Amino acid sequence: YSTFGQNLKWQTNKLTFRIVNYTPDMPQSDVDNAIEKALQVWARVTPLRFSRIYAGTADIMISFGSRDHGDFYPFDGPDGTLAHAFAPSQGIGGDAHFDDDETFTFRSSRGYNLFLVAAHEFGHSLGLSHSRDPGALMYPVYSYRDPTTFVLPRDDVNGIQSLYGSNPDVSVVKPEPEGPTTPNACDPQLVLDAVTTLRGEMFFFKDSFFWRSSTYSRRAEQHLIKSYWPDGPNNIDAAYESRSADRVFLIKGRKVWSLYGYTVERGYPKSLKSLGLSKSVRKVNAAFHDQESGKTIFFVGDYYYSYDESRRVMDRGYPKRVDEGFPGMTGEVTAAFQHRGFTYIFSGPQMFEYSFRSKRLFRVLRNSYFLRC
Amino acid sequence: LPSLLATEESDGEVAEKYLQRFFNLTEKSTPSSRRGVSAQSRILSEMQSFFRLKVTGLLDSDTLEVMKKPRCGVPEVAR
Repeated sequence: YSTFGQNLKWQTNKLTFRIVNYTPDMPQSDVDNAIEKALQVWARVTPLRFSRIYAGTADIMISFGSRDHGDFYPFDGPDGTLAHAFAPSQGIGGDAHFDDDETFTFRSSRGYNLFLVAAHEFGHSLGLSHSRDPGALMYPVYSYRDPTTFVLPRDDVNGIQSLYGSNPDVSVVKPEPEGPTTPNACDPQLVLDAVTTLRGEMFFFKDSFFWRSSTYSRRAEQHLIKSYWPDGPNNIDAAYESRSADRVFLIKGRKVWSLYGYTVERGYPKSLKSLGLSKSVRKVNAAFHDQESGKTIFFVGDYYYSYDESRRVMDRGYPKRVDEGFPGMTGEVTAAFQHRGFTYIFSGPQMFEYSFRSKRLFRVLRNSYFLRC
Repeated sequence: LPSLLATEESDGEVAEKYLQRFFNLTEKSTPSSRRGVSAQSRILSEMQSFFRLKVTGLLDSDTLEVMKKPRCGVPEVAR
């Protein structure tokens, strides 16, 4: 996190706000809700308390405008810059302006979610500058998250509490769930949720994030899953690519999502049965598709299943024990994928390199081997 | 012949505008500034470092992709 500076903060914990005008995109009641919810994000973790006024000058004046709207920082039409706000001070300080050339929404992932944009801008109104942490609310680039389950990330909590301290009422109020921290690709203890290829690139999933790595990019990029697939799942169990169908399947619990590029296909999530797995399978730990044999391998506990994609049936004689198909693999399989003809099986912080056909184990590597630390 | 239609900004223009707006680039890139590391290249490195991109000081596709993402209008480096 970063702040505008210690003296650029409010000297009182009792702040006023006023919604000066409204966007035509949403019912006014939804705007009110989004703004109040966004302020509560910060009130919940600090002594700050916000009260609304309907006339006169509030500490935080909230307005919608487009292009040149009178503050020497003109907006730029659709997309690009979505909003801005000013650091705490008298006058324009604390005020938040929203670009009305954007389409703002309240509950959906369509357009730009006003609650998320407002919560970010109010961080500026209270004294926070931008964070370098891609999982932080105060990261400058917009990314969608589910507003109904939103919890202020740890980086932002640390930031705002460095200015105002923590919420003194927390003993009265239900303690705030611990904000999510952003996983670090180079953490030697990193255990991945799932790994898959996607049109020649490698995608490594962890919590609500994934890293995208390709032989062309010089560095693995970290993104929120929902910034690519707003209706996709966080914290997945397994993922694999079916190149023939140009689809990536994400598995979480008993559900499976089908991704076609940036799109989550209609009709998904479906049940695991749609992948040919029996009803008894409750959780898949990992999966990969073997290009050579055309089989998709599902790891379930200590066993693995083999599904014949062309005949669309589960192969006979399965499930088999994992260490039968992958000698030396005695731990829980956490992720799996194929790359350049090698099969990589992840277990905890380690990655085992096999030939799927000969069952030969070549090397044991670290999880971050492809993440270019 | 130059197109008579309004053309989209070139990548260089997008980058220059981005750096001016969010990273306080004040100097326009001119031939004279090409001696040594130009201010633009230095500030581009700063932007790449902020967004955890590979710091090259050169405008590459990863960097341009980040520049084109929707974002907050508050600059990273205030004027």
